[in-house]
Amino acid sequence: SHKLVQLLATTAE
Amino acid sequence: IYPNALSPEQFVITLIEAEPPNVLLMNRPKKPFTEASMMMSLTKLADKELVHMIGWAKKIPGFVELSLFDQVRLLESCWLEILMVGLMWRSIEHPGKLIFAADLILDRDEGKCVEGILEIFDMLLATTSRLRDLKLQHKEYLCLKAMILLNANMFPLAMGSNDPDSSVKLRHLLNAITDALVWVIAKSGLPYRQQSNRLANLLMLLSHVRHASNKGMEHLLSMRCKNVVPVYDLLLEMLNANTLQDH
Repeated sequence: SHKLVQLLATTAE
Repeated sequence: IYPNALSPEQFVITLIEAEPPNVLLMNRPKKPFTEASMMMSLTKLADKELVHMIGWAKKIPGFVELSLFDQVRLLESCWLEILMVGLMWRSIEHPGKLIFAADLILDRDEGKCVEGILEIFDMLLATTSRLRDLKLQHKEYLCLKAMILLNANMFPLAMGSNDPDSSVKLRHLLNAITDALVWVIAKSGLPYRQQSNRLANLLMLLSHVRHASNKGMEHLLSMRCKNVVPVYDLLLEMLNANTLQDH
């Protein structure tokens, strides 16, 4: 789940 | 923020602050809905809510301390349950209606235009009715929602999981959310002897939410396979991940 990982990994609000 | 460092009251305050915003559908199609327009509306809304859900999960004390693998696994397992319990909470004061969003309020019978969705609407309405009977309180709802996430999948929790540190942290987190829910019930003023009954009644809701989610997931998959509605981006990933896990 690339998008999920991306959203989890980002520190941006 | 480590959950162990927080009192139950502080944990609940953090859950309140973590709450996602209410999402609007925007550009709702004209009524009456067709099968395609209703499914499009529901999936579009779900996709928006999913992004906020991930932001919400990251604010739950200790969640980001779990391994990334466990975070992904938990969210993949429970996303539709989280959407559904949020829907039930929004609908609690509106018998017979499903408040998907402030600009997407559906009556039960509007589900007739989508093959197979009426069964799911009825489950959602029945469970919402139960929440109403129980007079579910906001802080109880917040704790239950967090519990759904943390309890979503047994593998991160099991002994011999791929990341023992993460497993230990998850167990502490589950204890923390349990303490928070127990504290909320205790603060409600219920006599002590009724508190454990209330805890049991609330926890018993969770299997019904899971059941509705399982049915909803099957339905969404069938709609996608029949090309009734395109599913894309994050929602597609979450749908695929959930159905692939079953295999």
